[in-house]
Amino acid sequence: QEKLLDEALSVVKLQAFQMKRCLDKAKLMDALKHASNMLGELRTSLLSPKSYYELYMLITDEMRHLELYLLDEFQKGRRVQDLYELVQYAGNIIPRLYLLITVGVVYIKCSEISRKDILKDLVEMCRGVQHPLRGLFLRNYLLQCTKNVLPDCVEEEQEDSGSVSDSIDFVLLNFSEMNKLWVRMQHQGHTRERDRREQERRELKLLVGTNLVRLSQLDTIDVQRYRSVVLPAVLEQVVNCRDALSQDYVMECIIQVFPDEYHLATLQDFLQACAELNPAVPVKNILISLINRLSAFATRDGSNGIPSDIPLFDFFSEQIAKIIENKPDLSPEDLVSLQAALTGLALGVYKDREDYVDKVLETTNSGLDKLGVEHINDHSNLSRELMKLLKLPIDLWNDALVLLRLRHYSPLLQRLDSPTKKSVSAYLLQNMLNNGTLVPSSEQVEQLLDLVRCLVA
Amino acid sequence: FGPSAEIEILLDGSDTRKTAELKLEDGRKERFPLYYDGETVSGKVNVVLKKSNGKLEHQGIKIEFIGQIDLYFDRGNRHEFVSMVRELARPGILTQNASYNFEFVNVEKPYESYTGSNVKLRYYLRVSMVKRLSDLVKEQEICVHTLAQYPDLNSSIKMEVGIEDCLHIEFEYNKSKYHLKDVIVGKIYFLLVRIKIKHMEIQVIKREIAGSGPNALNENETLAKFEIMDGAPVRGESIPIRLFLSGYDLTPTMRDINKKFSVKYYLNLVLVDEEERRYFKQQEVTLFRKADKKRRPIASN
Amino acid sequence: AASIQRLQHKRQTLEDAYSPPA
Repeated sequence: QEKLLDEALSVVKLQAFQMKRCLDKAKLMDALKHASNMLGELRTSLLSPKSYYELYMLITDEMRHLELYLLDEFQKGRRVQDLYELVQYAGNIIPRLYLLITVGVVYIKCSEISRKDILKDLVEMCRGVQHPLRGLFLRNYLLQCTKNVLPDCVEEEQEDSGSVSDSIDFVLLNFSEMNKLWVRMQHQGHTRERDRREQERRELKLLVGTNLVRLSQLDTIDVQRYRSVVLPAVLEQVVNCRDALSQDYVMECIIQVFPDEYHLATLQDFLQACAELNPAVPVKNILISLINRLSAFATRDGSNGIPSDIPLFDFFSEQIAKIIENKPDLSPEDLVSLQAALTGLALGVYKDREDYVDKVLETTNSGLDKLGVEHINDHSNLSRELMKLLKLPIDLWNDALVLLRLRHYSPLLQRLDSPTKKSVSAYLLQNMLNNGTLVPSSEQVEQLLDLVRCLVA
Repeated sequence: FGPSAEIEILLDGSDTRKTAELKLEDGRKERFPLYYDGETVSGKVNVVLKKSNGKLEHQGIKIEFIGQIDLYFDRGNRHEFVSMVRELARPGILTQNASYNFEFVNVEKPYESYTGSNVKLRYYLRVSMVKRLSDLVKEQEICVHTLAQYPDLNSSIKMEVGIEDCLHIEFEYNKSKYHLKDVIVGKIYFLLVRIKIKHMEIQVIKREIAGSGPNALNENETLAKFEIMDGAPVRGESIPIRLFLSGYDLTPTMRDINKKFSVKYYLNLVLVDEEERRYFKQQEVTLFRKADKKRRPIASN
Repeated sequence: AASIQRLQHKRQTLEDAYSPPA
């Protein structure tokens, strides 16, 4: 791979040098020929994705030089007639499309032809590259080049300048084609190389995710447009691709890339999609990620919190229940980590609702019963997850007396092995000492001592 | 020794008349004045004596306008489809340089100039000074283009082809007749894909058929190879085609020219699989030369 | 206009788009 890459890079450097020399002498046609030769290296089938990426980065750097030259020429009034047509004479499709994208962006920046027509043309013509790796990088080039020229206004400012709807269509089409190619990668090659391909696909995920980033950068996409146009289109691709890797990554990407207000407004759609994902997708991670984000959003300084008409806890509670029901192979630690996230939400957003926390604890208990968990080993993952869950109310309430009112806290604590139980009990008592929590009644003293009996007896 | 005079043929309007490239038999290209059907071919013939005080006796000077088809495999036979002659000078003696005007009015030039693999169609002026021992001859080639204007209704080509259980595609080209600077706009839609395709290309193939009957010579030449797809599609994929013909050296379609030859064009859609097997579908298209908007109108009677 | 001409393409179903190659 190293040798192949070195050879390719040498060719690129030589052709790039020739290209620049021709540009210096204002010999554009010759420069385009060298550019085409340089881009021809991207037709290779011999490089791994990692090596291909290196090659791609060097070439696209050099193409930037060509773009700047053309921009300069156009802006000085020395526009080359029919350049958009001329570059389409190239016989091989890879160099042709890279050149077309470069020239197309120059045309957009110089208002040569309708911006929306060019964008539409570029994203459609890229269909010609059906090879997954080469197609992904080509479309990534398209996305990078058009980063600052996507129309971002509600209505067209001038005729044919395009509006945010055109940008959305452009990016969504590019995303769906890229996701398709990315998913198709898994079928290339022999089955014995499946793991390697899977790893390679992971390395390329950012190429697909950049589409969602681009959408999030469009200022005139509001909640309404996100809910009615953007999210349904993305979820349609994600759900129907049935590919665990894509689903896992894209769902996570949606959470990270779009604002929390959008997630609040589209919670049901998103959660519905979660329920339809491939069973191999670790949905709990997606849910936990979303719950944590929304919890942080609600508790952030300056935040208006969660609107009262969005029963966030109920939504997530139901969704988690569905997951547990539909995934009989859900591990106990996954079950507990889900409940821990829900507990965090309840404690963060609904601080006064002790019943929410108690409900989560009850569900955890019954879930563990259903899974037949009787004994939890001290150093197990389950033990760690359960300990995290039990410490949450201690940390976030800082009031042991509230804990005493939770009917399902003690039964859950008693499931732990002795050393862990002692650790949690001691944690509780330390919290009381730190906060100067006084126990006012003898009844409460009894409850407390019962709770921490592993330390007493 | 050597010719006693030089003959020059100067065409009227040569400073303003457009020129066009013609391929010579040796493959080189040269530019010649461009004429169209019905245009008058006129000019002047200059006879320049080598020796300024010499005498040149001749039996007449004439100029011919000839349109001719040469079949390379039948060199002895030249097929003149246009032949016109004008007498420039009667037999006499030239004691000084002479100049003669000539005019072939509204000459019919029914076919386009063409140089191919086995046949050539040319138009030229030939000045002959008949002398006792050997004639002085001078030729001047001209280039002729034929223009066509097809009706707006130019049907598209749309067809489904396939190999059972293996590969089914629907291809579509936006027209069946293209002018030489046209764009082939089309698409390939995959209905069934059970082979591992590596890539797909469109070739523009020129077929020259020289002669007729069992002696006819077919010569195929691939003028263009244009890759339209890289990689393997799946069912339902639609691949766009946009092929600019102005990038290639093409002539108009020529059908049964003077019953001597034809030049036809085909679009060859080729799919290549991982094992280098090729699947192809050839489709004839008509190419024609469209008038430039700026062209001067043909002189009328 | 010629440089951006295309034919209208048929939309690929999601089923076809994401199915493994046949």
